[in-house]
Amino acid sequence: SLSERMQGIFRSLSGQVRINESVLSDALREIRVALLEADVHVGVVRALLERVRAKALGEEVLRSLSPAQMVVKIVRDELTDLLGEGEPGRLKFASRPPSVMLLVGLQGSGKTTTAAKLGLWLKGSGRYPLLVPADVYRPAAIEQLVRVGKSVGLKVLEHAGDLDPVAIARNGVLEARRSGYDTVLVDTAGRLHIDDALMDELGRVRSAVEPVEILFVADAMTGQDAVRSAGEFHRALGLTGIVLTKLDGDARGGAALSIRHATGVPIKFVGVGERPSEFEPFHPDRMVGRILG
Amino acid sequence: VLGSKAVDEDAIEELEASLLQADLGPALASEVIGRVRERARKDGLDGEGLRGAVREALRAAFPPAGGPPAVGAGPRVSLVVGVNGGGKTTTVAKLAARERLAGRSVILVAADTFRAAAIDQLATWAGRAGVELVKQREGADPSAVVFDALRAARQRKIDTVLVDTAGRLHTKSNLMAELGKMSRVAAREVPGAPHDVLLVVDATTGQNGLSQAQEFTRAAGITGVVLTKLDGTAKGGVALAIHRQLGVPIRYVGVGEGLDDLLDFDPDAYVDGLVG
Ligand SMILES: Nc1nc2c(ncn2[C@@H]2O[C@H](COP(=O)(O)OP(=O)(O)OP(=O)(O)O)[C@@H](O)[C@H]2O)c(=O)[nH]1
Ligand SMILES: Nc1nc2c(ncn2[C@@H]2O[C@H](COP(=O)(O)OP(=O)(O)OP(=O)(O)O)[C@@H](O)[C@H]2O)c(=O)[nH]1
Ligand SMILES: [Mg+2]
Ligand SMILES: [Mg+2]
Repeated sequence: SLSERMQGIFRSLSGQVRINESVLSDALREIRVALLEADVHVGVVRALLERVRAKALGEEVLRSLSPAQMVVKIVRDELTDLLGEGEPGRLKFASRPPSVMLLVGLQGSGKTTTAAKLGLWLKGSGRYPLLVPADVYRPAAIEQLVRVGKSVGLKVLEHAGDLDPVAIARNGVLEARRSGYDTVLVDTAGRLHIDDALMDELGRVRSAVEPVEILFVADAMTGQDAVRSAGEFHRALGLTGIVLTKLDGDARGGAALSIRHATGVPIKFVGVGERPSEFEPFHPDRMVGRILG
Repeated sequence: VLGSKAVDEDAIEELEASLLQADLGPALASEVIGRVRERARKDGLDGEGLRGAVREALRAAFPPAGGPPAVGAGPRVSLVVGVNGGGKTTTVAKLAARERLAGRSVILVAADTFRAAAIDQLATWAGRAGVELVKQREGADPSAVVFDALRAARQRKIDTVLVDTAGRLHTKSNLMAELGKMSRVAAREVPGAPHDVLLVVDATTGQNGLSQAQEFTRAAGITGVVLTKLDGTAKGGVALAIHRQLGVPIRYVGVGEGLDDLLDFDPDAYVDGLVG
């Protein structure tokens, strides 16, 4: 663990009151490797360590902590500050219903599954969500959302073979107004941030239905590319929240830090399994513990 | 004095950053850079020379491509496995299309009996690829589907059987055990099966890819890797780390969502992508 690695490096500092430069450099090198192994983006690691160095050199070693514990505490606090801001589990709703929320992201990240999870979550807090299957490309994508939605008693918009995601999203809002659904969750097709045509399409969906939430669904095992993909989606659409999926695996999840640092967008929820119930608000302190290993 | 040429540290740092950003991981990146730094001291390499040295070091990790091992009697059986969402179903459809193009008879097996509309998804692909699909109802035992498919394939002298399996996280021991069972059932029906167990790895995957490969190897023995979504901006460096650690070849790369978006692995193109 990081704490154990730090103990080794700081053995030479026992009895000293301040942390000296050269031992700190060894410690920072160790922390750097730990964060890179955890898939934190190389640039984000650099920025974080600079802040840790500044804080560590400026502090007196607290009487209650060893120098190693001090450095680990500074690192932990930096990561928690970065991840913890913004309110996990908190969604924005429209002053006049329905509240429209888009689920967007790369191929296979878990959007369709998350749409059903979020629908179940909203239903559980007394709302009336409508699921809208706007992925017209992937074979059986609509069927997938219909099946998983049905399995938890959620209504899924039926559309008669419509091939335009913008029209489908619009119809979802019309149906919601007609039948009294107060939230509309739009499942979109996975796409690459470098696919201009598909990114434009998403922009047109956004303009058509004016969502209060645009949630980027990201796989927790994503490596260095997280900064690039999340950054581009944010630039194109203005993301309002992140959902990190597949946290029931053993990926350290450094992508959480990378995405947060690169976009400033809060992580709102996490997926912790394939079942619709396996969905919970994001816990920043738990995530920090997981990243530091 | 031998081995004391000046080294362009800025260029070296930049190259290391490229390797890290390509998801090579800190251990492998520092090993490669360390060797290149040694070479730079001896041979006095500059910017382009350094880049070339990194490229050579990475390229050396890949032996010349051997074809897949020959099959005895009975169909060649390939299992396509991996964690959730990596591109298994799409890849198995692409492989089926290739078999058909190569003039071999092929059947697809819908052994993901768990996820919503998984069978429908593969059925659509089978239709598009013009290949036959063996399936049972959702919720059936995946090993039973494999068994039935292999029995039919043997009787009808089918050349190739491609098995799509459910996504599963390698941390779930019951799901990994299920994979082991599928493999044993296949071996009982066709001696030597499964001849290929292809691990599908998403190119955006970070260091967790290593842990995936280790666990899937333990559960079912991986014979090859398919690196998908390489048409994105991720470089798939974890595949090199997997190859280094387990000696498993990267067989194919996925470069899109269409039926013909599958290429044979090209180590030169891949290494160029890593170095940037
Ligand atoms: N273990 C686990 N699996 C998940 C989680 N979220 C989604 N999945 C699985 O990940 C796979 C992909 O999920 P989908 O919902 O189809 O992903 P998607 O983003 O809609 O995919 P595309 O529409 O093709 O872009 C499926 O096998 C899901 O069951 C999670 O939190 N944990
Ligand atoms: N851009 C791109 N997308 C791909 C590639 N391969 C697969 N996909 C997409 O990735 C998403 C997931 O693909 P699937 O084939 O359903 O993945 P899977 O591993 O079978 O998923 P599960 O069965 O749910 O675990 C789909 O949207 C595919 O179109 C690829 O090489 N490039
Ligand atoms: Mg989907
Ligand atoms: Mg599949």
